[in-house]
Amino acid sequence: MFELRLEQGSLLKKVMEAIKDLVNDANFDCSATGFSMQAMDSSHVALVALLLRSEGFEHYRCDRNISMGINLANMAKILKCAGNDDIVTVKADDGTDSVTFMFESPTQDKISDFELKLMDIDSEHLGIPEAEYDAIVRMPSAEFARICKDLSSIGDTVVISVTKEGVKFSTRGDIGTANIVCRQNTSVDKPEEATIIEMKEMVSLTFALRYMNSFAKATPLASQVTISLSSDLPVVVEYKIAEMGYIRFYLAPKIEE
Amino acid sequence: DIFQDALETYFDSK
Repeated sequence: MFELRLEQGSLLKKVMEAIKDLVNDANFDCSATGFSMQAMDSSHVALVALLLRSEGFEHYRCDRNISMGINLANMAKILKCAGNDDIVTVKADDGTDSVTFMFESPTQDKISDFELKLMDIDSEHLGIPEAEYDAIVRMPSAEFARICKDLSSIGDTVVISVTKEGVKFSTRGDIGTANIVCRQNTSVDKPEEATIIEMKEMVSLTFALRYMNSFAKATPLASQVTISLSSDLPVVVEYKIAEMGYIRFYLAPKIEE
Repeated sequence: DIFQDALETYFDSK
């Protein structure tokens, strides 16, 4: 049997909103470690990896490892029915082909349950080694989202360049060009407003803005985003999820033409 | 996308 209970049910809603447009179907793996998922988009250039550690839940029981194949659009439909303050319980019995979502209002005066059919999904799992990155940028997630949105009105791709000067986001399109430079800024009153740049090597990579805008849908999950760049690796865009885990997006860089 | 490598180019399948 598998069962988890999360008092902050809105967190699961935000996770689904962050990934449902990128991935259609995914296997959610439940183990003693926690609730995790790895899936690629249909073109195999972007990957999302989610981890919610077991200790972050108010209740977590996993008698044996199970993998639940879920259509994310359908799961998002169900989670939309949960109130933002609702307590969410997810339950699956061994050997059944469905998962149950239960939503309890904080005052316990409304209790709903939804059963979602599971699917057989033949998903490919990639081994992602820990890597040393040439540059790691931490910045306010809302700022990153704003930059991606603004640049996508000018061009289709973004060049992210990290130098001693800061991190530069550039694009070009039919109407012209745009460059946005963010400098390191650690002197802010609130740590969530800081921009911190760790650079070992200068790096400059080009990515499709369409994907960056999709990743930015995770913005409500975290006040800061971490962008890890190396010249020979996919970029990692990471949003930490409270004390529980993370959602990481990997995106292959544009090939030099 | 025509201009991007697949992720399998960088990461091995498990």
